[in-house]
Amino acid sequence: TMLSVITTDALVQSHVWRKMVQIAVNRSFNQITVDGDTSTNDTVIALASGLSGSTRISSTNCYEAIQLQTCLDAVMQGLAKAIAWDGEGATCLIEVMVAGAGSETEAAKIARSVASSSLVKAAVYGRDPNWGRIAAAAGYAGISFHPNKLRISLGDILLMDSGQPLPFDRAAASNFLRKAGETHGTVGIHISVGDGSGSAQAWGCDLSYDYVKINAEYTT
Amino acid sequence: VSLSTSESSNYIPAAPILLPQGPWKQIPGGVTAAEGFRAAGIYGGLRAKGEKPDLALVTCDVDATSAGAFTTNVVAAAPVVYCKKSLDVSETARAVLINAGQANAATGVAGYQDVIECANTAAKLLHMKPEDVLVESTGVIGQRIKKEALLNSLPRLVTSLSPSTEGADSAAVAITTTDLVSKSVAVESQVGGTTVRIGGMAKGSGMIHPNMA
Repeated sequence: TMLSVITTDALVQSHVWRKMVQIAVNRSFNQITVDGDTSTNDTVIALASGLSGSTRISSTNCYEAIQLQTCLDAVMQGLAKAIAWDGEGATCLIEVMVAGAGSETEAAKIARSVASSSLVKAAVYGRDPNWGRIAAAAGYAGISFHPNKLRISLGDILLMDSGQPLPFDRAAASNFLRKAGETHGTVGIHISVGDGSGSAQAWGCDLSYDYVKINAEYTT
Repeated sequence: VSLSTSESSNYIPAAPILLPQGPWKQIPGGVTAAEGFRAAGIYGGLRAKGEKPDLALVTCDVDATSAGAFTTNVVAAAPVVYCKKSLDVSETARAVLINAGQANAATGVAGYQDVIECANTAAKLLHMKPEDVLVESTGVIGQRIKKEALLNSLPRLVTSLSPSTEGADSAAVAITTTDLVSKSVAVESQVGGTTVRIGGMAKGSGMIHPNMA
């Protein structure tokens, strides 16, 4: 289960605040995954006191609303990433960044599909730079893109470009994953699927033996 | 059992918060960083094991504009159903009461009555309307809240409320279950030429694949 409480002293009208919160949730908490199980209790409550002395925000399109939205996105993304980092049994955070999609929504679906893949998660735990599993998870996300436009990088290491696998330093790529695991760091997976302007991120964690151990012992 | 809020934050370390880059500055305080908010986290005897804090309360000194996002799981927990109804009838709220230990999910009518009783009692102690108090629960699915323990702890929880960073930190610890770290963050930024603060806390480690609306 994930729970969150968000507070701000911004002055914002109810309908605007509710819209902004859902947008931020979609860009943060709804883009994380640890084990693919959706809880019965997931909740975010966001309260705005209005005590900052700022002018009232009454439209989602005004400059002040855009400023507040970016801050709200940042706070929720910071918390969401902390949840994925702390995933049961995890040794590292996986950050999937997708660009070139037709829209933010499409990019988000592809990113979360990759972050959710048990095979990708297990490969990261096994320190295996398995671009094939990443490509497959992007491909079954339900978003159409041309396979010849697919580009995949693991950190700074380019593994696939224009849909073609590239020769790469397997040992260096594996070491990159190993180091992230040893330091509980971050594994960045960069994916481009075309020339569109849609981009989005998703976050997950690797899948270790400890996940099974924890959930075999903790009843739900 | 008595445990102060300052001791509560020592139970588990704080998570590294990986804030994106932007026109904001990270500041201390979590949910209490913004003007008008207080928080507390105490051990109320709800957990099956250990004495880590398990009850948290966040309050606002004024009517706060409220928003929520909730699981789209059809089998929604009683506090989720309660909060959705509350937000449907009111655009403001003043408090969020959170317990760890029992999820109060799949607990039927009795579980829902527990939420109402907890919210009403908290509202009375806080001198608020019952609909001003929202509720979140986490823990074992299928178990009702240890209501007597919660109700007995509420007076101490209310008197522990603080606008300090310690208050926010203790609340962030109290909502954790299998988490190895607590999650709390706050930022300060300019919005329309005025300094605005946004803070938050979260919990989560397993059973994580949110689809909230």
